[in-house]
Amino acid sequence: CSESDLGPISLNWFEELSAEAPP
Amino acid sequence: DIAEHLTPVLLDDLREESLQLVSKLKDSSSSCAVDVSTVWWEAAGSRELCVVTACESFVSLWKPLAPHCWGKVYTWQLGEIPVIQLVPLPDTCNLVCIALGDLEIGEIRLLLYSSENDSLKQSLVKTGNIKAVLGLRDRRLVSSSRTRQEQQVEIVSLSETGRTRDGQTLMPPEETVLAFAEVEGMRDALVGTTAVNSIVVWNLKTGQLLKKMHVGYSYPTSICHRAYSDSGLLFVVLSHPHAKESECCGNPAFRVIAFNPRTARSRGVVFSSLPPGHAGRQGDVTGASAAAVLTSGAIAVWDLLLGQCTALLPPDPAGPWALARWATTGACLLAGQRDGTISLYRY
Repeated sequence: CSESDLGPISLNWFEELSAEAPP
Repeated sequence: DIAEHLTPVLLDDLREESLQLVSKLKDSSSSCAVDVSTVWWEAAGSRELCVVTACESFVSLWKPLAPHCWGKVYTWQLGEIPVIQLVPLPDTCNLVCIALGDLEIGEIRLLLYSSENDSLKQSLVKTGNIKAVLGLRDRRLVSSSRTRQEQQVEIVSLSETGRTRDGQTLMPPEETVLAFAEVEGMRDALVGTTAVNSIVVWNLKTGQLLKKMHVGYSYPTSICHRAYSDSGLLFVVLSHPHAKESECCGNPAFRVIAFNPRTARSRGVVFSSLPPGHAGRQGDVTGASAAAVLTSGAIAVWDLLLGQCTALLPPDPAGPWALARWATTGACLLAGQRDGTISLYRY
């Protein structure tokens, strides 16, 4: 799987989504 | 470059020797086996992996007495509500968790033994209109339940004595959650699959609903079994109990899908299909191995990383297979017949 298929990949996705999601 | 490919499965290639019969146990008083599982049980300083068998009205614990020989040590009698499922609790000793109900789960109970007064005990954990339940690490249970107005997704912590501690709620999605899987390697992440074929991701620590990602319309009512995070992607093992056969994909049983949680885009990675000529399945996954009972009464085993069916256990002459579960540890398959006979196979 590559970024061209799936869009920008972040190793810290869990922390980033936790910071963005409503509490 | 092929994201999702069908690996041809030839029955001749299946290595029957990959499943070796180790032992059998038979509950002579049983005529209605509904589930089988394993549990660690410690008594007199000795900790052993025991087998748990469930019938509609009682649950039994079997200890290894000698090589290839099992003895029933405890039997818990249940009430009027039938047992419909055993709920394995990882990293837990001396606790058996069961789900009871009619068409769906109405109660979750813990079964235990009290050495203080030499008695078998039962402890009620939860009641309600429960749609899904999963045992989590650190002696916790997560469940989804519905009232007419809303859905509740709740985690309860269990004590060693079977008492429930304060619960924590997770933010529910709009649609009903039908299955859960812990994300391996990520302590605070949990995923679920929903009635409209979405994957949802939670932060267990904060209860936040982090993301909802659609699985696709080709495989309705996908059920999540395992999830792990690697290189910024979330890999989810799904089974497809109701998928129809198609020319391009054969008859899909399990898929490993990679999700990018940042963009919610996904791609199939490995595809495991039913052996030709077989239909219907009820599956269980451990590590990279999956097993399912087929409507023919056979049990099929797959290597999910290769996408290949690696073993096919034909229906037993004494009766078709009705249950296929992996032991909580080791490569051991528990195969059950409705009459209460459980066969343990080394895989």
